[in-house]
Amino acid sequence: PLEQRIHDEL
Amino acid sequence: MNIFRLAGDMTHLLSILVLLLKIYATKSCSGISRKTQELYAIVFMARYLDLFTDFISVYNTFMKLIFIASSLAIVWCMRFHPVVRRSYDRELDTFRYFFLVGASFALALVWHDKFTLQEVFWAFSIYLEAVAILPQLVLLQRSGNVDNLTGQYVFFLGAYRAFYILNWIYRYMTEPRFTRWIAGISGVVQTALYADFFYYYFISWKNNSKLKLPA
Repeated sequence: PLEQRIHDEL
Repeated sequence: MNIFRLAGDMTHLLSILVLLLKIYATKSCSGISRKTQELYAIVFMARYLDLFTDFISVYNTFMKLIFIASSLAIVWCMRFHPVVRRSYDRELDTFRYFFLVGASFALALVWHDKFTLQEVFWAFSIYLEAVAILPQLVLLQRSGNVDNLTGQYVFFLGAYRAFYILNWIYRYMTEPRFTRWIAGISGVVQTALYADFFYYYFISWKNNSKLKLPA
């Protein structure tokens, strides 16, 4: 399954 | 966090500080596009929906809150502050920005990483940010003369974008499987919009003269 993307940039 | 990313975040923060300084010190928002500021407020609120779901770091959360609060405060001042609102260049700030919002949202519905509310709004915010500076650049071009603080505001915003591109190049080279198609392509488009402004900014800086944009 696709991992939930974490947006680590602003 | 690498040095380019930090420099990008700091120039972004600096641009907001310069804008707040201009508004508070001169009690004037002449030369500032309220439409661009409203677009930024939408950009930050759409992008930082993850404040409610993901925790990345104290730094990350703090910066997100700063960006949301400052953009709303600037819009508030330009609309409602009894003194500041009088200097708003309403007749020069006529860019049809609803078109930008609609086009960005349509693109986000088509091109996103995942079809979830959060991801679609995230992509929407990236596309909208890429073009949000357009009303500001059009306003500057129309008014011709650019005061120092307004010029520095746009310069720092452009610098922030340029540092983010360096940050992606750095991450691409140092992190395995680092790709950011949506943010990367939008970021290059966004930075390219500043090219013309940068050109005239550097010329005025080199000649030590007032920044003037050709009509």
